[in-house]
Amino acid sequence: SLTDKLSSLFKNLTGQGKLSEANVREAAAQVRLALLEADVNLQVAEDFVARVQERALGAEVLSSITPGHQFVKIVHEQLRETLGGKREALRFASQPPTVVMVCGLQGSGKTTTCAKLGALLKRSGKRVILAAADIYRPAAAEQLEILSQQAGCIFYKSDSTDVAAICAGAAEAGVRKLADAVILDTAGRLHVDAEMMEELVRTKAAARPHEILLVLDSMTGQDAALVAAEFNSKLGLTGAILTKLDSDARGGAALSLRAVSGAAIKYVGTGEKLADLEEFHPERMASRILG
Amino acid sequence: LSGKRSLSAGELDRLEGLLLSADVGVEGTRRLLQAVRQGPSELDALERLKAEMLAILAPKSDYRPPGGENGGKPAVWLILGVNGSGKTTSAGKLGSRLAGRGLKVMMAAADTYRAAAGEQLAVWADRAGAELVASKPGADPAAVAYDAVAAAQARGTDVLLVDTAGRLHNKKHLQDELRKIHATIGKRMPGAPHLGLLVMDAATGQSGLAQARLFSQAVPVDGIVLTKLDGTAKGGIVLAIAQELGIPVAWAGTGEGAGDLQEFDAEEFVEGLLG
Ligand SMILES: Nc1nc2c(ncn2[C@@H]2O[C@H](COP(=O)(O)OP(=O)(O)OP(=O)(O)O)[C@@H](O)[C@H]2O)c(=O)[nH]1
Ligand SMILES: Nc1nc2c(ncn2[C@@H]2O[C@H](COP(=O)(O)OP(=O)(O)OP(=O)(O)O)[C@@H](O)[C@H]2O)c(=O)[nH]1
Ligand SMILES: [Mg+2]
Ligand SMILES: [Mg+2]
Repeated sequence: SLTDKLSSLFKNLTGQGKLSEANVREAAAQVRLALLEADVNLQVAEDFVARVQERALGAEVLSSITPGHQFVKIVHEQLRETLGGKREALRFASQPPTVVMVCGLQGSGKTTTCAKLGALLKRSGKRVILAAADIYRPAAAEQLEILSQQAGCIFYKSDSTDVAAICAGAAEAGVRKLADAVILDTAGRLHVDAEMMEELVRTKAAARPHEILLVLDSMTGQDAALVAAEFNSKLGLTGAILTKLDSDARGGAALSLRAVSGAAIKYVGTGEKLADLEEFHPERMASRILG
Repeated sequence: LSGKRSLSAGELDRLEGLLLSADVGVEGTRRLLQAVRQGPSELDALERLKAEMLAILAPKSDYRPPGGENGGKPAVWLILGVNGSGKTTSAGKLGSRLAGRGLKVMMAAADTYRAAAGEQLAVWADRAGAELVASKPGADPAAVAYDAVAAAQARGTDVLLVDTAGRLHNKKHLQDELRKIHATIGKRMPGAPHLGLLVMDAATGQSGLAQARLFSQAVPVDGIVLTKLDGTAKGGIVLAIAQELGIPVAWAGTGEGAGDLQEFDAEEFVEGLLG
């Protein structure tokens, strides 16, 4: 593990009293490798390590009697801070319903996550509408309708071929039906598909969501940074949900996402069942990424 | 870089960055850079790199013939992979492609877990003009596969595509279920399935290697269908998979329509990765 590598690196140095800049650079290089192996985007990893190096070269590590311990502490702290110092929950609108637009790449887990989120809110006594805004994918509405029933939510769909109008309609239905939340399940799309990204921009304008959440697969590699940056620049993400954390992926995509978009990860998906949605814990994610 | 026999440190750094950004991985990148430094001197650096990548990607052995034993029918192809990778869509695309060649195609909806999985595959079967065998949600996927093989045998089907539920490679009970599906197909038709296709998202990071390792321990994996190459991800993880396990990429998914499937072209892939 990284901690082992760093402690053995520093163990050979303790006889020399204090650390040299070269020692810190070597340790920083180890951290960079660990982050890359954890799927953190290259640019994000290098920026991260540069900042760690800066801090470590400051008074803290060079004059510490336990430099290895101090260095690892800096890495952990900085990773936790970057991932989100404090927990950010779903932000409810001052006037219900809270409209939540859920978006992301194909297959990331949006539809399942919408239902999980609906089930979570339902468990806390809320009235939730799940809206089928994916009009492209075969049986997308059928999938959401089944999950909506299992989640105890109200299912909304429309025969319109105008996604923005469907979502505006869902938001209005939320008002009429006195819903606490309306969750818009949009179609998977590529961040480089101009037309589909434009559809999301129009949908945002029409439905005026209070939350715009990017659903990102935690097994995603280097591409996570570009995806997060693009979705953020077009829509202004208010948060994200990282899925499939029950995989063995180290989840460096979480750091990439947060570093490039500032979007806080509000929840994580940890399985295929509707109950498998948990709060995001930055310190647990930090340990996971560092391996 | 092209035309240069040896690279400066700065150039090697930039090359390292390019490979790492393509999900080639730390170890894979190190190996490729070494090959560039030590490669045949009559080639320039870029040619050495491309040659090494193509050598890694070249299939190590022939595919198992997609026909049944003794050329029997149907050829049974098992479609597997992690959640959301594009299995059902890829099964649909393959179905359309095979039907387009005049083959009689059948699809089996052996994903009995996911909401509306059968309905989703039914749309694809319809698009391909293929027959569909499905069952009720919650049914035993191995039983569905068994029945589909029996139906395909009875109806003179040329190719049977068996779509399975998404499953994480690190979930033992789901890998066991996949083994059971595989074994049950073999009970009905010795030698089947004839082809195991691992469907993998091109944006997958290092987890892709673990996926290939564990899936190929559960069932024989003959090739990869690398999906969503129409995105910006380069799919570099397939190099490590080819290197370690000898599993080649068979198909490339380049979109969401029935026609968005190509036979994998290693040269095109390497060109795309190197930008
Ligand atoms: N293991 C695991 N599987 C998940 C998780 N979240 C979603 N999935 C699975 O991922 C697959 C894709 O989920 P969907 O909800 O259909 O994904 P989507 O983003 O709506 O897909 P598109 O609408 O086609 O873009 C399904 O098999 C889900 O059960 C998770 O946290 N863990
Ligand atoms: N852009 C693009 N999207 C793709 C491609 N292949 C599949 N998809 C999309 O990816 C999403 C997931 O596809 P599915 O076929 O449902 O994936 P799956 O592996 O069967 O999912 P599970 O059964 O839930 O594990 C869908 O929205 C597909 O349209 C591709 O090559 N390019
Ligand atoms: Mg969906
Ligand atoms: Mg499927």
